[in-house]
Amino acid sequence: DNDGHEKDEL
Amino acid sequence: MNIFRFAGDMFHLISILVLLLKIYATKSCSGISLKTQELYALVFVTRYLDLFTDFISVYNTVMKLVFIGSTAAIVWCMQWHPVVKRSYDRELDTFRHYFLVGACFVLALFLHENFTFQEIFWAFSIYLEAVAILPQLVLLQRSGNVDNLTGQYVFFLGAYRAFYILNWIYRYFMEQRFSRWISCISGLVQTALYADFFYYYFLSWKNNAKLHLPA
Repeated sequence: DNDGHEKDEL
Repeated sequence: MNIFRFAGDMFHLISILVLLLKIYATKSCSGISLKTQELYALVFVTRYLDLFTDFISVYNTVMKLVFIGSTAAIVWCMQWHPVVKRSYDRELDTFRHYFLVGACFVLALFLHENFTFQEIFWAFSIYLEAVAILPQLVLLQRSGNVDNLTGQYVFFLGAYRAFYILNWIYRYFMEQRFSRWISCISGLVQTALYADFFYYYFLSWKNNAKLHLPA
């Protein structure tokens, strides 16, 4: 996917 | 947010609070690896670069600040607190952790989601977290006996990562988009590193004996 890593995980 | 991830975050928080409690209550940091704490401070700083740019939720921001703040406090305590620093096992905590930092950074340059500053440092922090416990496990092996607060610290850290693996399995089945191979594989490596510690921890708990790691 284009927006990189999952942002919501710590 | 699912229950596995929330439980994982809580175990992670508990592990850091247990460590702060041990240092604050006993005014001693014997058995704790400063190098592991330095690696964790680096993990959090390089992973939460988006702390001030992307707002996800209050929970997310608060937890990031707590993780960075508490780990910085532990590193500060072990190096500068006049009483605590005397109990640091300097001669036992000799793992060359700079190699870990270098290796993880090189790996992040090759394996990342996007070739951007933030993504490379994020991948770096994921790889570094997987191996950050090594100086601590080596120190425990060398010091032989594990006092129960330090044992609990490592136990909760392992539980945190184990629950994150459950969280990734859960999200794999529940969500169409699954693009976290970097975290997943790195998290599996990290949990595997704890496996031997868990084995001895469980044995000592079952035999109600003091936790002794084979030298």
